[in-house]
Amino acid sequence: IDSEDDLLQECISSAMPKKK
Amino acid sequence: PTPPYLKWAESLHSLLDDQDGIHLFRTFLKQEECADMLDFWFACSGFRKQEANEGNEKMLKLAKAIYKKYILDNNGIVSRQIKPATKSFIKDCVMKLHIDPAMFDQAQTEIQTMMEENTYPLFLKSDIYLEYT
Repeated sequence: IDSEDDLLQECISSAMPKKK
Repeated sequence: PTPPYLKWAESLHSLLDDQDGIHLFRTFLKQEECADMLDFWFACSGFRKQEANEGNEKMLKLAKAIYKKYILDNNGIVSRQIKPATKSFIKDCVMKLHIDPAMFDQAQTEIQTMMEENTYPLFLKSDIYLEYT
């Protein structure tokens, strides 16, 4: 089970632009 | 072609659309002790994006995590910039388990306006940015 912090971090990363 | 750091000066969105730009802006915000504003902004975008492929349970967990970390503490940098009505709307959504992909949209807009009017112009004048260019 993901901890809340991991979940949040994953969510933040998912919104970041991918490396060009 | 225009170098990326010149594009960053065009708008907040051009800055947040570039990995190096985000990294530098975050370093600046960390110095100003408001990096949470940027993390919150991305968390809201990420939350909205996830709805299509994630189950309800995960969305609820995530909504609670965002609420707890950034909104619940009234002294937090993000919480202080969000209108009381917006905060109670989000609190209501979490408490009543009304999880909606758009539930953080208004709060995100308020934080974005704050960055556009305040921290982003300061960033463009900061030593961090000027040294980089």
